[in-house]
Amino acid sequence: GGPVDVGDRRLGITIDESDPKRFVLYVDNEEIPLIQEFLYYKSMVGDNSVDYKRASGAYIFRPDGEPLPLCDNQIKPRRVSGPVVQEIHRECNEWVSQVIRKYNGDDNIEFEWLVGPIPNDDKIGKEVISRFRIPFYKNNQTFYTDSNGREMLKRILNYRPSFSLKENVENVSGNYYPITSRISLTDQQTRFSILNDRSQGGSSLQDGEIELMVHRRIFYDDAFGVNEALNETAFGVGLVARGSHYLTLGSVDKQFVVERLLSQRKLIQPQYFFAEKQSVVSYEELK
Amino acid sequence: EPKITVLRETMGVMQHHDAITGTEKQHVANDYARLLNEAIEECKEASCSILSGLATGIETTGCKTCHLLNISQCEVSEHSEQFVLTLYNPLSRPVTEFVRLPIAAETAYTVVDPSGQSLTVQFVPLPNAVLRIPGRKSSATAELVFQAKDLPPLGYKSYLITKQSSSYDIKSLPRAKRSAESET
Repeated sequence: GGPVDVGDRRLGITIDESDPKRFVLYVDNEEIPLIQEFLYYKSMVGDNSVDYKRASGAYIFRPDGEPLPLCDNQIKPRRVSGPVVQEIHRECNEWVSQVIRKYNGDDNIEFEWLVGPIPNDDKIGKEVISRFRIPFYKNNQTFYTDSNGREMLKRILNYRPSFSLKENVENVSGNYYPITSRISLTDQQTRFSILNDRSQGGSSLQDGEIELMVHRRIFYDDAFGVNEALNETAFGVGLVARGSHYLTLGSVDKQFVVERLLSQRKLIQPQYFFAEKQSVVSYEELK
Repeated sequence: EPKITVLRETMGVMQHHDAITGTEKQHVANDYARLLNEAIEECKEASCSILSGLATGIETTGCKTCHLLNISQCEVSEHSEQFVLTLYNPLSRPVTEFVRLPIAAETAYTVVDPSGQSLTVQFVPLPNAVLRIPGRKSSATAELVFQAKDLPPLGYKSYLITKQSSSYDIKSLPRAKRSAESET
């Protein structure tokens, strides 16, 4: 019952027109609320003379305050549907947009993000994250991140296995980890994972929440040797980055297979070779 | 062998954490991009000559790659009346790939797989934000999407992709002829 924008009630998603960061996920006919939004951390500025004056930079992620929302939602989402793929095209603002898609028969929902050029007029460094949240999901401040695409390492918020962590003054970056291909939460019945198509920093700072950093543009060096701000440009403006996150959600016993096969497929993709035909031939002739 | 070793050596350099994360100086990052691009080009020549010995329709001379598919730009798919797309699957198990090729909108294409079946295709408009990417030099405003099923392990499949005459336009095209298995 009821239309599903992308996919179907076995695995699909519908966007809330009135608040485009809100979605309803359909998994095996269950309806699960999902919030997906783009935010940015302001980069800490400092002269690096003493520790508490360190600037965020290439070798340091040091946010200044809570992440700020990015989407002004001026433009309504656009839906595309057909026999191979269904998509929702969403423009957050001038320099952040996203396509949410599901291919027929596939076991994941793809969030293809496009970020940049990050504006530099206010000279405030911006470190952009994509944050997914399933309200009321209980994962006991525990999440799992892969280690170079292999074993999954257990992470607990504000905790270190090898020493007792004093109060974590850097309570955001102190909980960030390298996500080379996957970050997962589990409430013991289901497993909620986001797979990425390249290494990114990420964490789960609240129960039910996963965030991954997709792009950074910073205007101060962090005095760790590179002696240059992390401020890559192309064609005279800030660099544009494009990539995908793949959302999977399902029963714990089933999801490992789904994630393992998906990450291989996305990280070791087929190679494309093109051969132009000078004159149009029929299939039989070509055969 | 020497054409492949260049990429091996370059990937050796790319193991540095700066290369992976992009935290090196800008001119070093640009040099990494140059090294990778040259090495991939060398490797492509080797791949093409091997493939042309194996696959139908791949002449070494005409063999091309599209490295800018990540910004939905591809000279071949945007301007050719007809071309063969060969997909090589590097995994040791069959894989299904959803192919997306940038095309000039309002143009219909047919896709025929190696068994002669015409595949179900879909034409998807590109988001406006993609059309605005600085440096993107492409006339494509849509993508041709189809499912390449069961690419053989460590093997390839070739697809014959033909632009329909201009009398077609996407809207009038009947839902593409469904290949037998997709009906079942």
